[in-house]
Amino acid sequence: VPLSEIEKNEEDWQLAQTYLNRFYKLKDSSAGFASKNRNYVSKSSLSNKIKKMQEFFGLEITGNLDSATMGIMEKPRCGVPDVAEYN
Amino acid sequence: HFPGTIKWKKDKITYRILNYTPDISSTDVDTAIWRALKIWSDITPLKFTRIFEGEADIMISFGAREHGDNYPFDGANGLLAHAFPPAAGIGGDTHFDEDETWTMGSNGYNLFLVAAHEFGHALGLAHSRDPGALMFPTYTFASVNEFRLSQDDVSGIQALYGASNEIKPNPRPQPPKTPEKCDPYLSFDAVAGLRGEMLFFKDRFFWRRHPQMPEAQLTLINSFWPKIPAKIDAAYENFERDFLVVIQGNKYWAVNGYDVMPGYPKNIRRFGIPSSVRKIDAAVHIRTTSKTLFFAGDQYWSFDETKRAMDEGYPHLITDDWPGIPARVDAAFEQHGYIYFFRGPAQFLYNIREQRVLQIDRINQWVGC
Repeated sequence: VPLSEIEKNEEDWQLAQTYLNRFYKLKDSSAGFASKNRNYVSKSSLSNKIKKMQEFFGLEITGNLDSATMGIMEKPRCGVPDVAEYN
Repeated sequence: HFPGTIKWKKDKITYRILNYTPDISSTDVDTAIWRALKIWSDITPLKFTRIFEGEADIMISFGAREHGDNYPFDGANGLLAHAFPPAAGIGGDTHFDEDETWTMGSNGYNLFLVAAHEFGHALGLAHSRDPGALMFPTYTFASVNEFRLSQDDVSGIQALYGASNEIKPNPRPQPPKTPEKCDPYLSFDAVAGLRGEMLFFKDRFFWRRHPQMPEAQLTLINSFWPKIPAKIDAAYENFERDFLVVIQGNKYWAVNGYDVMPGYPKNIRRFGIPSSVRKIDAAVHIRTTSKTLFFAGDQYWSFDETKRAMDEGYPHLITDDWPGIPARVDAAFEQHGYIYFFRGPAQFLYNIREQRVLQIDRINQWVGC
Protein backbone atom coordinates (compact mmCIF):
# COMPACT_ATOMS: atom_id res chain seq x y z
CA VAL A 1 0.00 0.00 0.00
CA PRO A 2 1.27 3.57 -0.58
CA LEU A 3 3.13 4.71 2.52
CA SER A 4 0.83 7.72 2.92
CA GLU A 5 -2.14 5.34 3.22
CA ILE A 6 -0.36 3.47 6.00
CA GLU A 7 0.69 6.65 7.82
CA LYS A 8 -2.89 7.85 7.64
CA ASN A 9 -4.04 4.70 9.40
CA GLU A 10 -1.30 4.35 11.96
CA GLU A 11 -3.59 2.37 14.24
CA ASP A 12 -4.51 -0.01 11.42
CA TRP A 13 -0.86 -0.34 10.61
CA GLN A 14 -0.03 -1.31 14.21
CA LEU A 15 -2.89 -3.77 14.41
CA ALA A 16 -1.97 -5.31 11.07
CA GLN A 17 1.69 -5.63 11.96
CA THR A 18 0.90 -7.29 15.30
CA TYR A 19 -1.66 -9.57 13.66
CA LEU A 20 0.58 -10.62 10.77
CA ASN A 21 3.55 -11.01 13.09
CA ARG A 22 1.58 -13.36 15.32
CA PHE A 23 -0.35 -15.40 12.78
CA TYR A 24 1.68 -15.17 9.58
CA LYS A 25 5.22 -15.21 10.87
CA LEU A 26 5.96 -11.62 9.73
CA LYS A 27 9.61 -11.69 10.79
CA ASP A 28 11.31 -13.34 7.82
CA SER A 29 14.30 -12.57 5.59
CA SER A 30 13.94 -8.84 6.21
CA ALA A 31 14.70 -9.53 9.91
CA GLY A 32 18.42 -9.50 9.05
CA PHE A 33 17.88 -6.22 7.27
CA ALA A 34 20.12 -3.54 8.86
CA SER A 35 17.75 -0.72 9.67
CA LYS A 36 17.65 2.17 12.13
CA ASN A 37 14.16 1.39 13.25
CA ARG A 38 14.09 -2.06 14.87
CA ASN A 39 10.41 -2.29 14.05
CA TYR A 40 11.02 -1.54 10.41
CA VAL A 41 9.33 -4.14 8.25
CA SER A 42 9.85 -3.95 4.53
CA LYS A 43 6.71 -2.90 2.71
CA SER A 44 7.02 -5.84 0.35
CA SER A 45 7.25 -8.24 3.31
CA LEU A 46 4.11 -6.73 4.86
CA SER A 47 2.26 -6.77 1.57
CA ASN A 48 3.23 -10.41 1.00
CA LYS A 49 1.97 -11.40 4.44
CA ILE A 50 -1.27 -9.48 3.86
CA LYS A 51 -1.68 -11.45 0.62
CA LYS A 52 -1.04 -14.70 2.52
CA MET A 53 -3.73 -13.78 5.06
CA GLN A 54 -6.17 -12.66 2.33
CA GLU A 55 -5.62 -15.94 0.52
CA PHE A 56 -6.22 -17.91 3.74
CA PHE A 57 -9.51 -16.13 4.44
CA GLY A 58 -10.77 -16.22 0.83
CA LEU A 59 -10.55 -12.43 0.48
CA GLU A 60 -9.60 -10.50 -2.63
CA ILE A 61 -5.79 -10.87 -2.79
CA THR A 62 -4.66 -7.25 -3.07
CA GLY A 63 -1.83 -6.94 -0.54
CA ASN A 64 -3.64 -3.81 0.72
CA LEU A 65 -5.13 -3.19 4.14
CA ASP A 66 -8.66 -2.81 2.74
CA SER A 67 -11.78 -2.79 4.93
CA ALA A 68 -12.59 -6.48 4.45
CA THR A 69 -9.05 -7.41 5.54
CA MET A 70 -9.14 -5.07 8.52
CA GLY A 71 -12.59 -6.46 9.38
CA ILE A 72 -11.15 -9.97 9.70
CA MET A 73 -8.16 -8.73 11.72
CA GLU A 74 -10.54 -7.13 14.23
CA LYS A 75 -12.52 -10.31 14.84
CA PRO A 76 -11.98 -12.30 18.07
CA ARG A 77 -10.05 -15.46 17.28
CA CYS A 78 -7.79 -18.32 18.33
CA GLY A 79 -4.17 -17.50 19.17
CA VAL A 80 -2.69 -20.38 17.15
CA PRO A 81 -0.98 -19.12 13.96
CA ASP A 82 -2.69 -19.74 10.61
CA VAL A 83 0.58 -20.35 8.81
CA ALA A 84 3.76 -21.30 10.65
CA GLU A 85 6.35 -24.02 11.02
CA TYR A 86 5.94 -25.64 14.43
CA ASN A 87 8.94 -26.65 16.48
CA HIS B 1 -2.84 -30.59 9.98
CA PHE B 2 0.37 -29.26 11.45
CA PRO B 3 3.60 -29.70 9.48
CA GLY B 4 4.72 -33.30 9.95
CA THR B 5 1.10 -34.33 10.65
CA ILE B 6 1.76 -34.30 14.40
CA LYS B 7 -0.66 -36.54 16.33
CA TRP B 8 -0.88 -38.54 19.55
CA LYS B 9 0.62 -42.00 19.16
CA LYS B 10 -2.12 -43.44 21.39
CA ASP B 11 -5.93 -43.34 21.62
CA LYS B 12 -6.20 -42.91 25.38
CA ILE B 13 -5.60 -39.25 26.23
CA THR B 14 -5.65 -37.75 29.72
CA TYR B 15 -6.74 -34.24 30.62
CA ARG B 16 -6.59 -32.18 33.78
CA ILE B 17 -8.30 -28.88 34.61
CA LEU B 18 -5.76 -26.88 36.60
CA ASN B 19 -7.90 -23.86 37.52
CA TYR B 20 -11.24 -22.21 36.86
CA THR B 21 -12.65 -18.91 35.64
CA PRO B 22 -14.81 -16.84 38.01
CA ASP B 23 -17.20 -16.11 35.12
CA ILE B 24 -19.04 -19.43 35.30
CA SER B 25 -19.41 -22.21 37.88
CA SER B 26 -16.74 -24.90 38.06
CA THR B 27 -19.45 -27.47 37.30
CA ASP B 28 -20.27 -25.61 34.08
CA VAL B 29 -16.58 -25.47 33.18
CA ASP B 30 -16.30 -29.22 33.77
CA THR B 31 -19.36 -29.78 31.56
CA ALA B 32 -18.16 -27.48 28.76
CA ILE B 33 -14.73 -29.16 28.71
CA TRP B 34 -16.24 -32.65 28.79
CA ARG B 35 -18.66 -31.84 25.91
CA ALA B 36 -15.88 -30.19 23.89
CA LEU B 37 -13.75 -33.34 24.13
CA LYS B 38 -16.74 -35.58 23.41
CA ILE B 39 -17.37 -34.09 19.97
CA TRP B 40 -13.95 -35.42 18.97
CA SER B 41 -14.19 -38.78 20.75
CA ASP B 42 -17.64 -39.40 19.23
CA ILE B 43 -16.16 -39.63 15.74
CA THR B 44 -12.76 -41.25 16.44
CA PRO B 45 -11.35 -44.13 18.54
CA LEU B 46 -9.98 -41.50 20.99
CA LYS B 47 -10.89 -41.87 24.69
CA PHE B 48 -10.43 -38.98 27.15
CA THR B 49 -9.87 -39.59 30.85
CA ARG B 50 -9.83 -36.82 33.43
CA ILE B 51 -7.13 -36.90 36.07
CA PHE B 52 -6.86 -34.63 39.11
CA GLU B 53 -3.14 -34.63 39.84
CA GLY B 54 0.16 -35.13 38.02
CA GLU B 55 0.94 -34.44 34.39
CA ALA B 56 -1.90 -34.98 31.92
CA ASP B 57 -1.52 -34.97 28.14
CA ILE B 58 -3.87 -31.98 27.93
CA MET B 59 -3.35 -29.56 30.82
CA ILE B 60 -6.16 -26.99 30.80
CA SER B 61 -5.90 -23.60 32.47
CA PHE B 62 -7.15 -20.01 32.50
CA GLY B 63 -4.56 -17.23 32.50
CA ALA B 64 -4.17 -13.57 31.49
CA ARG B 65 -1.49 -11.67 29.55
CA GLU B 66 1.90 -13.42 30.06
CA HIS B 67 0.90 -16.73 31.60
CA GLY B 68 4.08 -18.77 31.47
CA ASP B 69 4.44 -20.03 27.90
CA ASN B 70 5.91 -16.94 26.22
CA TYR B 71 2.74 -16.49 24.13
CA PRO B 72 0.98 -13.74 26.10
CA PHE B 73 -2.73 -13.03 25.80
CA ASP B 74 -3.93 -9.52 24.98
CA GLY B 75 -6.71 -8.54 27.35
CA ALA B 76 -10.41 -8.69 26.49
CA ASN B 77 -11.38 -9.78 22.92
CA GLY B 78 -8.71 -10.30 20.23
CA LEU B 79 -6.98 -13.54 21.27
CA LEU B 80 -9.39 -15.83 23.14
CA ALA B 81 -7.30 -18.96 23.73
CA HIS B 82 -4.60 -21.15 22.26
CA ALA B 83 -3.43 -24.77 22.42
CA PHE B 84 -0.25 -26.63 21.54
CA PRO B 85 -0.03 -29.49 19.03
CA PRO B 86 0.36 -33.06 20.37
CA ALA B 87 3.72 -33.67 22.11
CA ALA B 88 5.13 -34.40 25.55
CA GLY B 89 5.29 -31.57 28.08
CA ILE B 90 3.49 -28.44 26.88
CA GLY B 91 2.17 -30.35 23.86
CA GLY B 92 -1.63 -30.61 23.95
CA ASP B 93 -1.88 -28.00 26.71
CA THR B 94 -4.80 -25.59 26.29
CA HIS B 95 -4.97 -22.06 27.73
CA PHE B 96 -7.98 -19.74 27.90
CA ASP B 97 -7.61 -15.96 28.25
CA GLU B 98 -9.02 -15.06 31.69
CA ASP B 99 -9.56 -11.47 30.52
CA GLU B 100 -12.44 -12.71 28.34
CA THR B 101 -15.99 -13.09 29.63
CA TRP B 102 -16.64 -16.82 29.47
CA THR B 103 -20.20 -18.05 29.21
CA MET B 104 -22.29 -21.18 28.65
CA GLY B 105 -24.58 -19.14 26.36
CA SER B 106 -24.06 -16.29 23.91
CA ASN B 107 -23.48 -13.31 26.22
CA GLY B 108 -19.70 -13.48 26.08
CA TYR B 109 -17.45 -16.15 24.55
CA ASN B 110 -19.00 -19.58 24.73
CA LEU B 111 -16.50 -21.82 26.54
CA PHE B 112 -17.71 -25.02 24.85
CA LEU B 113 -17.23 -23.60 21.33
CA VAL B 114 -13.77 -22.17 22.05
CA ALA B 115 -12.66 -25.31 23.91
CA ALA B 116 -13.87 -27.57 21.09
CA HIS B 117 -11.76 -25.54 18.66
CA GLU B 118 -8.68 -25.54 20.89
CA PHE B 119 -8.90 -29.28 21.53
CA GLY B 120 -8.83 -29.69 17.75
CA HIS B 121 -5.35 -28.15 17.92
CA ALA B 122 -4.42 -30.25 20.97
CA LEU B 123 -5.26 -33.34 18.87
CA GLY B 124 -3.31 -32.23 15.78
CA LEU B 125 -5.59 -30.03 13.68
CA ALA B 126 -4.32 -26.68 12.43
CA HIS B 127 -6.64 -23.92 11.20
CA SER B 128 -9.12 -24.56 8.41
CA ARG B 129 -9.85 -22.22 5.51
CA ASP B 130 -13.44 -23.42 5.45
CA PRO B 131 -15.57 -20.65 7.02
CA GLY B 132 -18.10 -23.28 8.12
CA ALA B 133 -15.51 -25.36 9.98
CA LEU B 134 -15.02 -25.35 13.73
CA MET B 135 -11.29 -25.04 13.01
CA PHE B 136 -11.72 -21.71 11.20
CA PRO B 137 -9.59 -19.18 13.11
CA THR B 138 -12.25 -16.59 14.04
CA TYR B 139 -14.98 -16.97 16.66
CA THR B 140 -18.65 -17.15 15.67
CA PHE B 141 -21.36 -18.00 18.18
CA ALA B 142 -23.51 -20.99 17.27
CA SER B 143 -26.23 -22.57 19.35
CA VAL B 144 -24.51 -25.27 21.42
CA ASN B 145 -27.47 -27.65 21.12
CA GLU B 146 -27.43 -27.37 17.32
CA PHE B 147 -23.65 -27.46 17.05
CA ARG B 148 -22.23 -29.91 14.48
CA LEU B 149 -18.71 -30.38 13.19
CA SER B 150 -18.36 -29.59 9.49
CA GLN B 151 -17.25 -32.21 6.98
CA ASP B 152 -13.85 -30.50 6.93
CA ASP B 153 -13.43 -31.00 10.69
CA VAL B 154 -14.56 -34.63 10.52
CA SER B 155 -12.27 -35.43 7.57
CA GLY B 156 -9.34 -33.71 9.30
CA ILE B 157 -9.53 -35.57 12.60
CA GLN B 158 -10.36 -38.95 11.04
CA ALA B 159 -7.36 -38.62 8.72
CA LEU B 160 -5.26 -38.61 11.91
CA TYR B 161 -7.04 -41.19 14.09
CA GLY B 162 -9.59 -42.99 11.92
CA ALA B 163 -13.33 -43.18 12.50
CA SER B 164 -15.01 -44.30 15.69
CA ASN B 165 -14.97 -48.08 16.04
CA GLU B 166 -18.20 -48.13 18.04
CA ILE B 167 -21.46 -49.08 16.36
CA LYS B 168 -23.79 -46.26 17.29
CA PRO B 169 -27.53 -47.05 17.70
CA ASN B 170 -28.57 -43.90 15.87
CA PRO B 171 -26.22 -43.08 12.99
CA ARG B 172 -24.94 -39.50 13.08
CA PRO B 173 -26.53 -37.03 10.67
CA GLN B 174 -24.31 -36.03 7.76
CA PRO B 175 -22.03 -33.09 8.68
CA PRO B 176 -23.20 -29.79 7.15
CA LYS B 177 -21.48 -28.91 3.89
CA THR B 178 -20.00 -25.54 3.03
CA PRO B 179 -21.45 -24.27 -0.29
CA GLU B 180 -19.11 -24.40 -3.29
CA LYS B 181 -19.11 -21.42 -5.65
CA CYS B 182 -18.61 -23.66 -8.71
CA ASP B 183 -21.25 -26.23 -7.74
CA PRO B 184 -23.35 -26.64 -10.93
CA TYR B 185 -26.40 -27.29 -8.75
CA LEU B 186 -25.86 -24.26 -6.54
CA SER B 187 -29.00 -22.27 -5.69
CA PHE B 188 -29.46 -19.22 -3.48
CA ASP B 189 -31.80 -18.88 -0.48
CA ALA B 190 -31.83 -15.09 -0.75
CA VAL B 191 -30.08 -12.24 -2.57
CA ALA B 192 -29.94 -8.56 -1.60
CA GLY B 193 -27.86 -5.45 -2.07
CA LEU B 194 -26.34 -3.69 0.91
CA ARG B 195 -24.77 -0.26 0.57
CA GLY B 196 -23.40 -1.02 -2.86
CA GLU B 197 -22.30 -4.57 -2.11
CA MET B 198 -24.20 -7.75 -3.03
CA LEU B 199 -25.07 -10.50 -0.54
CA PHE B 200 -25.88 -14.04 -1.76
CA PHE B 201 -27.28 -16.22 1.03
CA LYS B 202 -26.97 -20.01 1.08
CA ASP B 203 -27.58 -22.24 4.13
CA ARG B 204 -25.64 -20.83 7.12
CA PHE B 205 -23.47 -18.67 4.84
CA PHE B 206 -23.48 -15.70 2.55
CA TRP B 207 -21.13 -14.61 -0.17
CA ARG B 208 -20.31 -10.91 0.10
CA ARG B 209 -19.36 -9.33 -3.18
CA HIS B 210 -18.11 -5.84 -3.92
CA PRO B 211 -19.00 -4.65 -7.47
CA GLN B 212 -15.37 -3.94 -8.37
CA MET B 213 -14.13 -7.27 -7.04
CA PRO B 214 -14.40 -10.50 -9.08
CA GLU B 215 -13.96 -12.57 -5.90
CA ALA B 216 -16.77 -13.01 -3.37
CA GLN B 217 -15.96 -13.69 0.29
CA LEU B 218 -17.84 -16.58 1.93
CA THR B 219 -18.80 -15.89 5.56
CA LEU B 220 -21.10 -17.36 8.19
CA ILE B 221 -24.27 -15.27 8.55
CA ASN B 222 -23.93 -15.36 12.32
CA SER B 223 -20.35 -14.16 12.10
CA PHE B 224 -21.79 -10.82 10.96
CA TRP B 225 -25.20 -10.86 12.61
CA PRO B 226 -25.23 -13.16 15.67
CA LYS B 227 -28.85 -12.27 16.46
CA ILE B 228 -30.56 -13.30 13.22
CA PRO B 229 -31.29 -16.92 12.28
CA ALA B 230 -28.41 -19.04 11.00
CA LYS B 231 -30.28 -19.58 7.71
CA ILE B 232 -32.79 -17.21 6.05
CA ASP B 233 -35.53 -17.48 3.39
CA ALA B 234 -35.49 -14.03 1.76
CA ALA B 235 -33.88 -10.61 2.04
CA TYR B 236 -34.15 -7.15 0.50
CA GLU B 237 -32.50 -3.78 0.96
CA ASN B 238 -34.78 -0.92 1.90
CA PHE B 239 -32.57 1.59 0.17
CA GLU B 240 -34.47 4.72 1.28
CA ARG B 241 -34.24 3.77 4.95
CA ASP B 242 -30.76 2.22 4.64
CA PHE B 243 -31.47 -1.12 6.14
CA LEU B 244 -31.45 -4.74 5.10
CA VAL B 245 -34.58 -6.79 5.83
CA VAL B 246 -34.03 -10.51 6.35
CA ILE B 247 -36.98 -12.90 6.51
CA GLN B 248 -37.15 -16.36 8.05
CA GLY B 249 -40.43 -18.22 8.45
CA ASN B 250 -43.11 -15.65 9.27
CA LYS B 251 -40.68 -13.26 10.99
CA TYR B 252 -38.43 -10.47 9.72
CA TRP B 253 -35.51 -8.51 11.11
CA ALA B 254 -34.28 -5.05 10.07
CA VAL B 255 -30.48 -4.82 10.02
CA ASN B 256 -28.59 -1.55 9.93
CA GLY B 257 -24.93 -2.24 9.14
CA TYR B 258 -23.84 -4.79 11.74
CA ASP B 259 -26.75 -4.11 14.11
CA VAL B 260 -30.18 -5.70 14.29
CA MET B 261 -32.56 -2.83 14.97
CA PRO B 262 -34.38 -2.86 18.30
CA GLY B 263 -37.91 -4.30 18.46
CA TYR B 264 -37.25 -7.04 15.90
CA PRO B 265 -38.14 -9.71 14.88
CA LYS B 266 -41.63 -8.69 13.79
CA ASN B 267 -44.29 -10.75 12.04
CA ILE B 268 -44.63 -10.51 8.25
CA ARG B 269 -48.39 -10.09 8.77
CA ARG B 270 -47.52 -6.46 9.44
CA PHE B 271 -46.99 -6.12 5.68
CA GLY B 272 -50.50 -7.49 5.09
CA ILE B 273 -49.30 -10.97 4.14
CA PRO B 274 -51.94 -13.52 5.28
CA SER B 275 -51.12 -15.84 8.19
CA SER B 276 -51.62 -18.80 5.82
CA VAL B 277 -48.24 -17.92 4.29
CA ARG B 278 -45.65 -19.80 6.37
CA LYS B 279 -42.57 -18.93 4.31
CA ILE B 280 -41.51 -16.18 1.93
CA ASP B 281 -39.37 -17.51 -0.94
CA ALA B 282 -38.05 -14.18 -2.22
CA ALA B 283 -38.38 -10.44 -1.66
CA VAL B 284 -37.28 -7.56 -3.83
CA HIS B 285 -37.53 -3.80 -3.33
CA ILE B 286 -37.97 -1.73 -6.50
CA ARG B 287 -36.56 1.73 -5.94
CA THR B 288 -38.24 3.47 -8.87
CA THR B 289 -41.74 2.54 -7.67
CA SER B 290 -40.92 2.18 -3.94
CA LYS B 291 -42.71 -1.15 -4.00
CA THR B 292 -41.50 -4.28 -2.21
CA LEU B 293 -42.61 -7.58 -3.77
CA PHE B 294 -42.94 -10.73 -1.69
CA PHE B 295 -42.95 -14.10 -3.47
CA ALA B 296 -44.37 -17.23 -1.81
CA GLY B 297 -45.10 -20.41 -3.73
CA ASP B 298 -46.60 -19.51 -7.09
CA GLN B 299 -48.00 -16.16 -5.84
CA TYR B 300 -46.66 -12.71 -4.98
CA TRP B 301 -47.76 -9.61 -3.10
CA SER B 302 -46.89 -5.94 -3.71
CA PHE B 303 -46.30 -3.69 -0.70
CA ASP B 304 -46.20 0.08 -1.15
CA GLU B 305 -43.37 1.42 1.08
CA THR B 306 -44.63 5.01 0.68
CA LYS B 307 -48.18 4.26 1.80
CA ARG B 308 -46.84 1.50 4.09
CA ALA B 309 -49.67 -0.74 2.91
CA MET B 310 -50.24 -3.77 0.69
CA ASP B 311 -51.50 -2.84 -2.78
CA GLU B 312 -55.11 -3.80 -3.55
CA GLY B 313 -56.00 -7.05 -5.33
CA TYR B 314 -53.02 -9.15 -4.30
CA PRO B 315 -51.83 -11.89 -4.38
CA HIS B 316 -51.33 -12.40 -8.11
CA LEU B 317 -49.93 -15.50 -9.80
CA ILE B 318 -46.25 -14.98 -10.66
CA THR B 319 -46.74 -16.39 -14.17
CA ASP B 320 -49.61 -13.92 -14.83
CA ASP B 321 -47.47 -10.82 -14.30
CA TRP B 322 -43.90 -11.92 -15.04
CA PRO B 323 -43.75 -13.54 -18.50
CA GLY B 324 -40.77 -15.87 -18.85
CA ILE B 325 -40.16 -16.19 -15.10
CA PRO B 326 -40.63 -19.66 -13.52
CA ALA B 327 -43.81 -20.33 -11.52
CA ARG B 328 -41.73 -20.22 -8.31
CA VAL B 329 -38.54 -18.30 -7.45
CA ASP B 330 -35.77 -18.72 -4.84
CA ALA B 331 -34.53 -15.14 -4.65
CA ALA B 332 -34.64 -11.78 -6.45
CA PHE B 333 -33.07 -8.34 -6.42
CA GLU B 334 -33.45 -5.16 -8.48
CA GLN B 335 -30.67 -3.14 -10.07
CA HIS B 336 -30.75 -0.33 -12.67
CA GLY B 337 -34.30 -1.10 -13.88
CA TYR B 338 -33.76 -4.86 -14.08
CA ILE B 339 -34.94 -7.54 -11.72
CA TYR B 340 -32.69 -10.58 -11.36
CA PHE B 341 -34.81 -13.61 -10.51
CA PHE B 342 -33.07 -16.76 -9.25
CA ARG B 343 -34.44 -20.29 -9.51
CA GLY B 344 -32.15 -23.26 -8.86
CA PRO B 345 -28.88 -22.86 -10.81
CA ALA B 346 -30.40 -20.31 -13.21
CA GLN B 347 -30.94 -16.57 -13.10
CA PHE B 348 -33.45 -14.65 -15.24
CA LEU B 349 -32.62 -11.06 -16.16
CA TYR B 350 -35.98 -9.25 -16.41
CA ASN B 351 -36.37 -5.80 -17.93
CA ILE B 352 -39.06 -4.01 -15.87
CA ARG B 353 -39.91 -1.41 -18.54
CA GLU B 354 -40.03 -3.86 -21.45
CA GLN B 355 -41.70 -6.46 -19.21
CA ARG B 356 -39.73 -9.37 -20.56
CA VAL B 357 -36.82 -11.68 -19.81
CA LEU B 358 -33.68 -10.52 -21.66
CA GLN B 359 -31.23 -13.20 -20.65
CA ILE B 360 -30.90 -16.48 -18.75
CA ASP B 361 -27.56 -17.36 -17.14
CA ARG B 362 -26.02 -19.65 -14.54
CA ILE B 363 -25.78 -18.10 -11.07
CA ASN B 364 -22.21 -19.17 -10.24
CA GLN B 365 -20.73 -16.09 -11.93
CA TRP B 366 -22.06 -13.93 -9.08
CA VAL B 367 -19.85 -15.70 -6.57
CA GLY B 368 -16.68 -15.76 -8.61
CA CYS B 369 -16.97 -18.91 -10.70
